[in-house]
Amino acid sequence: VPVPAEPWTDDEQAWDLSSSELLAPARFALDMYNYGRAAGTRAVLGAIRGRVRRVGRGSLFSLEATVEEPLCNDPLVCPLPMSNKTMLCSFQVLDELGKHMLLRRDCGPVNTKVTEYGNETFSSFLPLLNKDPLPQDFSAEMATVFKHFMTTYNRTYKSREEAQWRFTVFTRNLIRAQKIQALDQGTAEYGITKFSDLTEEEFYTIYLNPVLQKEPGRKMSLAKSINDL
Amino acid sequence: APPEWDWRKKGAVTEVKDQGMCGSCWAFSVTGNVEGQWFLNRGTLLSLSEQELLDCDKMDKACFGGLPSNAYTAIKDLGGLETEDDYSYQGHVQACSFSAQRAKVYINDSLELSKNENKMAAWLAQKGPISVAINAFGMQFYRHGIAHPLRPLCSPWLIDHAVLLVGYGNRSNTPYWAIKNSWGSNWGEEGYYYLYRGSGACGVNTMASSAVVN
Repeated sequence: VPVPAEPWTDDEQAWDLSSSELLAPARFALDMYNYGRAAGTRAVLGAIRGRVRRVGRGSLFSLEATVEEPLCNDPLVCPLPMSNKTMLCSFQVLDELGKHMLLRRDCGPVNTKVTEYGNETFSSFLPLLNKDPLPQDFSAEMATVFKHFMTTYNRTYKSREEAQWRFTVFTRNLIRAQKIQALDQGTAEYGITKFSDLTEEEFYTIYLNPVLQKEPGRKMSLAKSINDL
Repeated sequence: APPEWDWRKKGAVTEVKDQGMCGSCWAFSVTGNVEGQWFLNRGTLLSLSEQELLDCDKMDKACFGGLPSNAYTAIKDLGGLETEDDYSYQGHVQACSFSAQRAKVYINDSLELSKNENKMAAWLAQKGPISVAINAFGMQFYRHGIAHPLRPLCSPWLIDHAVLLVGYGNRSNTPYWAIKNSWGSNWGEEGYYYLYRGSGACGVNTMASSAVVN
């Protein structure tokens, strides 16, 4: 159910989209949110409000919604701890001739999310996130970069939804790489690699080796140091 | 230890390999070490089989992970390693089809090395590439240069990736370890990762080991 809009600055549209206008982008955003989840573990939408801006051939929807997570007692099935039952999410959905693309998804437990956005240092070094709504050419630029990534690493995706999801992950990973870059004390450069369309969980599960932490392994004799030798 | 060293320049390191979508870094780290030991002690550089370890090392978990110390024991117990060509990499576990007759190399023992990075450097320069295990923080997006993550972000207690030290040196006064990874040559610097040396960055000194070839 749309909630009443708040007062706006002159150059931005009010959060006054009707529920019928919100339906398609909201449903798409929820599908992306629930992507990969088994039946019975999917979240549902609570309150929602939205606004739209015409961009190029399509419309850019900015949505703010509460998302109700189902009660879950199997941590392996539901990634969120049970206590975070209601999430506050903001989505950016681009609708071009009926085809939807999720440009941004930002969710947090209702009580923590507000503090996160209050973090000035966070916003200072990621200027891209400060622009709300996104600059008009942002999505076009990111799409170009993503296409170049797909060509470079010969990426193909099973479906349009999969490609849209990977685009979302790719965009999020660029921001993660920026953070790692900002915090590195050496001369390393971080950015797009062949793993840029994998979530952190996927990368860890597929490519890394949890056994190294869990098991001590067989005891070996200690090597003599070189000058002893 | 000499100020810098690079076993790639001395023919002791095979080409960069690709573990594919499999957590078999431990096997590549160990074969890389044994390749170096066999070259330095028997004079021949052979590219050795990781698939044999995936299939036949029952102490470890193939694509779900493994430990270099277990892998050395498996190589000894099996009776050696076949070459990459004879027992080629598939990227997933299969039935063990190791044949002692086809084994081209053997090892006699394995050692745990010092956690002192200067001693590690001295050992590497004298004895050959070293199998190590590190915290892979940031490596998903690493492109080039010497990585030096903040210690809280790259804790030495959260080791999750096994690799091979093949050399060390300095780049514009920044000390580094040259690390052979197993994610293919289209990742990092032609498949190599350069990590800050001297501060135990990402736990590089916590699990150093080597095979022994008499």
